[in-house]
Amino acid sequence: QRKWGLAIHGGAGVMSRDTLTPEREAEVRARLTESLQAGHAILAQGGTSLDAVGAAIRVLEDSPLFNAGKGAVFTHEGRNELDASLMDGRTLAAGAVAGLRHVKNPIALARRVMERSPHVMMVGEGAEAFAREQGLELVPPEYFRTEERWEQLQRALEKERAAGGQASAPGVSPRPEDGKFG
Amino acid sequence: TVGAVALDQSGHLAAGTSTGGMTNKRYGRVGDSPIIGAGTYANAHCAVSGTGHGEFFIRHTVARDICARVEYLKVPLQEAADTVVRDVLVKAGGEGGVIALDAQGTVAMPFNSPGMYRGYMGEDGQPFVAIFPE
Repeated sequence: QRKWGLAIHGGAGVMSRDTLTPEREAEVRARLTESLQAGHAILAQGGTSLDAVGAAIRVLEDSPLFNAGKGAVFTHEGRNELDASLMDGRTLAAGAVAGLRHVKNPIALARRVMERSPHVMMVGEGAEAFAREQGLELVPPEYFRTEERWEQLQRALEKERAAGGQASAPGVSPRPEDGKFG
Repeated sequence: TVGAVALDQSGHLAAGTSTGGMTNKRYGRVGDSPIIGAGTYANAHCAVSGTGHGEFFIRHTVARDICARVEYLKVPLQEAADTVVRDVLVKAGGEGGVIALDAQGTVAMPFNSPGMYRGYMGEDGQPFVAIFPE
């Protein structure tokens, strides 16, 4: 009998045991476990890997603890811009979206692009127009905002001002203030 | 950034990634997450989702490179993922990690950063969740 299962990630970066409080760590572990359970429940019932991936990611997008969906980091202009992609290993079909500002679950839109359009990638306002056509849930930009992410941006802007407002040179890491990448 | 890879009971793989990008980014910068082959890739042999410094994942087509090594070089998934994340990316200066799954249900979750939120659940339904390199 073939094995089945899933794996997830919630981001990588400069995490420290000194800065990650026990309470925060417990919250993160709980959401990661919930994400695994959401995907596993689908696989256990004979569902597809595509459905499992979508369900697992949706849990993480809906949590303010991770840099995706609610809880996304801010751009220089103080906006949240979301990207996502999905790929079906059986058919090599793929869907991707970038620069979203109102789509609650970008991974759902990536799947619609893959399955209900002849394209692979859509960006910005066009992608959001397609989301509206597809009847996906849209939210006001404030939905994605968390105070923690806003403060991270303010610290990054302050550091930038202190450095003379210089954008990163080519090839130099534009390392975010909290050292955690997206 | 968050991501997932899965293998269903029919033996089909899938991969997905979702992100808010990078703090303080400008100019409509887009990282690797929505770039097929860079931050996300799946075929019949392997599925990968990445998280890290996106420019490096794009330049090195990280997700596709791992699956190509599995497909063409016939190397084990763990070796392919380790080579790309701990050797190719490190030499280039790119920080981050991936989750990867092959058609036999083997899981690899290498990273070259101090930590990566990650987890796995197989048929037994027992969750494995970790943050640091323990």
